[in-house]
Amino acid sequence: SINQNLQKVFARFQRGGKLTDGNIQDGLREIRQALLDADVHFKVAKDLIDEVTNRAVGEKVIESVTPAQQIIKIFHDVLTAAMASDKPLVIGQHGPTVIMLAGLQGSGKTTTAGKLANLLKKRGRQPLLVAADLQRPAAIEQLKVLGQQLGIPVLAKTGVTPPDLCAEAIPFARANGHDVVILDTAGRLHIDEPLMQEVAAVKARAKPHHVFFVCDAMTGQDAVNSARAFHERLALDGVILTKLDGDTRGGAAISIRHVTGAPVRFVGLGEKLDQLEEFHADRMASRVLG
Amino acid sequence: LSIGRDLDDETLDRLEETLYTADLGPSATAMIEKARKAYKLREIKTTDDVMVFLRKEIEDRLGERSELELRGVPPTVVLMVGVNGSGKTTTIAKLARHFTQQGKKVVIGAGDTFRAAAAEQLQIWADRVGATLVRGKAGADPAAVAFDAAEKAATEKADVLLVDTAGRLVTQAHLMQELSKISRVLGKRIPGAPHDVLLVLDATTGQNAIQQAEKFKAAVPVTGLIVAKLDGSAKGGAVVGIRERVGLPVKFIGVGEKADDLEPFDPKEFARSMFE
Ligand SMILES: Nc1nc2c(ncn2[C@@H]2O[C@H](COP(=O)(O)OP(=O)(O)OP(=O)(O)O)[C@@H](O)[C@H]2O)c(=O)[nH]1
Ligand SMILES: Nc1nc2c(ncn2[C@@H]2O[C@H](COP(=O)(O)OP(=O)(O)OP(=O)(O)O)[C@@H](O)[C@H]2O)c(=O)[nH]1
Ligand SMILES: [Mg+2]
Ligand SMILES: [Mg+2]
Repeated sequence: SINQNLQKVFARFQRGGKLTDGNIQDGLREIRQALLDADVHFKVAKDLIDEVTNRAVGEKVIESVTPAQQIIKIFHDVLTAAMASDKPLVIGQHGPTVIMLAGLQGSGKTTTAGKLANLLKKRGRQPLLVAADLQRPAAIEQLKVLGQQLGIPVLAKTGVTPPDLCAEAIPFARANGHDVVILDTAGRLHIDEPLMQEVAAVKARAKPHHVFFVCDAMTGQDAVNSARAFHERLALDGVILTKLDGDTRGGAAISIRHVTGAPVRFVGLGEKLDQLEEFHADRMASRVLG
Repeated sequence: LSIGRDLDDETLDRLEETLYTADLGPSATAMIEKARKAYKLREIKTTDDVMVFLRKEIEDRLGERSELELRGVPPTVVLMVGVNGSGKTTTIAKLARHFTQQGKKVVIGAGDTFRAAAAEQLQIWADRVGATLVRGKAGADPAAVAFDAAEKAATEKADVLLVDTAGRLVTQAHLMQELSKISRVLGKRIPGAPHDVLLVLDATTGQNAIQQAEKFKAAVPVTGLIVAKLDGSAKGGAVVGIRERVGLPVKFIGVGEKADDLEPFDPKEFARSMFE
């Protein structure tokens, strides 16, 4: 663990030597390795190390009797701040509130749509699920099954384009007493221009109050590329990190926030429809630290 | 990176970033260290030299090309495994198409009895590629479906049996055990089965891919990898570390969402793509 590694680095100087800048540099190298092992982006790791370095100098870690602990605390605080949001997420009343989910293939959007609908229903809302993935085999059927399991209606149609379907979902929701509309879109590559235009058209037509980028927690260095592209097209207001019940450290959460400013709002912790929780930056920081 | 120029430390730093952001992880560090040593010993002098050096490093670590062969008495049984959403079901469709195009008779076992509309998704694919689907009821024991599929493939003298499984994370011990059971049941009905176990890896996955390879290999006799979604911007570099540390070769790559979007893995082409 990073704790043990740093203890080792500083152990030699604990026995009566004074710390030098070289020792601090060794400690920072350990931290950088921990970040890279956790899949934090190469460049983002550099920025974070610079920040930790400045604070280590400012807090005079070099004079500390417990340098390893102090550096870890700084590291933990820097990571937490890198992921925390000062504005809490409020899913308000907009008659209806529209939530759009987008992301790469297989990231967990359809399952998350069901989870989000379930969470909001438990909070007393009347959600409507919209099956706007019209390309994946049996995608509509998949969302319908989830809707049946939850007792939540699913709007589905064929012979229509995703932007048109999402646009007509709003008056449909209003007419049927739904105060939240959740749009499940097809997985797509951020380098697929026609499909990125399509997802931008969905946003333009449905005017969502919240756009969430659904991202697999085990995503590596590519997270910054896809997140940045989706952010440029859709102006993301949040990220949902899925499959966090695995053993991946989830450094993508930090990289995505760093390049887009979009904070993680929810995490997926399993395949069941009640396994969606609110995001806690400090817990994630501990996880990335390892 | 301008070609033919004298090499310098800054270029090596930039190459380390290129390899690292391709998800090569610790292998990137190791390769750049070797390049730095060779540069200090004047064994490599120009940017051309270092590109050739690094491409060869990657190719050497990836090993020889490794194909999927139809072996033994038909049917050859191939089990697809991997974490949730990696591309298993779509890859099965592509593999089925690969064989039906050769005139082979293909049976597919709908071994994902858990996820919503999993069998429906596979039925659509089976119809599209001309394969026979064997499925069970939703929630059925996947090992039972695997057995039924093996039974059908054997009695109908199919050339290939492709068995799909539900996605699972390696932290789910009971699901890894379930996978072992599916593999054993296949072997009971068809001697030597599964002849191949292919781990489908999402190209966007980072260092967790190494964990996936280790844990799946501990549960079932994985014989190779398929890297899906390489048509994206992710480079899939984690497969280098997997070959080095777990010994698994990449057999195919997935480059799209259609039945034809499967290609055999070419280590030279893959090494070259790291630098694009
Ligand atoms: N363990 C775990 N599995 C998850 C989680 N979220 C989704 N999954 C699984 O991930 C797989 C993919 O989920 P989907 O909801 O189909 O993903 P998608 O983004 O809609 O996929 P496309 O529509 O093809 O792009 C399924 O097997 C889900 O059950 C999670 O938080 N934990
Ligand atoms: N662009 C691209 N998309 C792919 C590729 N392979 C699969 N996909 C897409 O990835 C998504 C998930 O594919 P599936 O085949 O359902 O993945 P899976 O591993 O069976 O998922 P689970 O059964 O839920 O664990 C689908 O939207 C596929 O179309 C590929 O090579 N390229
Ligand atoms: Mg989906
Ligand atoms: Mg599947």
